[in-house]
Amino acid sequence: WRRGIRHDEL
Amino acid sequence: MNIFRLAGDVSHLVAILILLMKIWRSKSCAGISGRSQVLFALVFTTRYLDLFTVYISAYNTVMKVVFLALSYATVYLIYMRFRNSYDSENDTFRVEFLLIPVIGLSFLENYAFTPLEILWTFSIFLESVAIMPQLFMITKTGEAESITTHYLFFLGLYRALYIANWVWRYHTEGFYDQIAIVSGVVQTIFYCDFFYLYVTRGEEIRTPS
Repeated sequence: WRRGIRHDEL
Repeated sequence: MNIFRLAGDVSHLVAILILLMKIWRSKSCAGISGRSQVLFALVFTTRYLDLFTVYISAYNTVMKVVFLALSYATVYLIYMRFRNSYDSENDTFRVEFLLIPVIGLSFLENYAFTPLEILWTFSIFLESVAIMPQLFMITKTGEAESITTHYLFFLGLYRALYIANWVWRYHTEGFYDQIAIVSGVVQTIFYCDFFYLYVTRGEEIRTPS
C-alpha cells in the first residue's frame, strides 16, 4: 500500500 | 471533512491554546520543553509551505495560518518574553538524534522527490517524534503540572482522532495515505504511556523515581 498525496489535512 | 477530523483539529487547537494561555497567564514556561515547541514550529513551517502553492479551502488556509502563528507565539514566549523562567537545565534532549534520522527517512520514503514533498514528509515524520523532548523533560524532573498534562492529553487525542478519520476516509472515499497513517499511529503510541498515567493517576503526574 501507499497512495497518498492530496494533502488536504492539517 | 468528517466529525473525527474536525474533532481532531479542534483538539489540536485546544492543546496549543492551553499551552499558550498557561504560559501567558502564569508568565512562566517552567516545565515546558522549548525544544519540543521549536520542533512543532518547524513541523508547521515545513508542512504548510503549500499555503503558497495550492488552495484547499478557507477552513484549511485559516487553520494553517492560526497554527503557524500560535506555534511561533509559543516559541517567542518561551525564548524571549519569559525566558527567565525557562528551565534549560532540564530541557536537554538532543534534537539532532531526532532530526538526522527524520531528514534521512524523508529523503528515502516520500511520494515524490520534489522539495515540497520531501519537506511535507519531513514534517509528518518530525511531528510524530517532536514531543519527545517534552516527555524526556517530565521523566527527568519526575513531575508535570496538571495544566501541562492537559496539553499533552489534547495533543495526543488529536492524532488518535485523526486515525479514526483515516479509517473513515478509507471506507467512504477509498483514500488513504501510508506515510501519514504509519507516522500517526507511531505518534499516538508515544502518548499511550502518558494517557495511562493521566487516567490512572489524575492530572498531576509524578513519574516513579
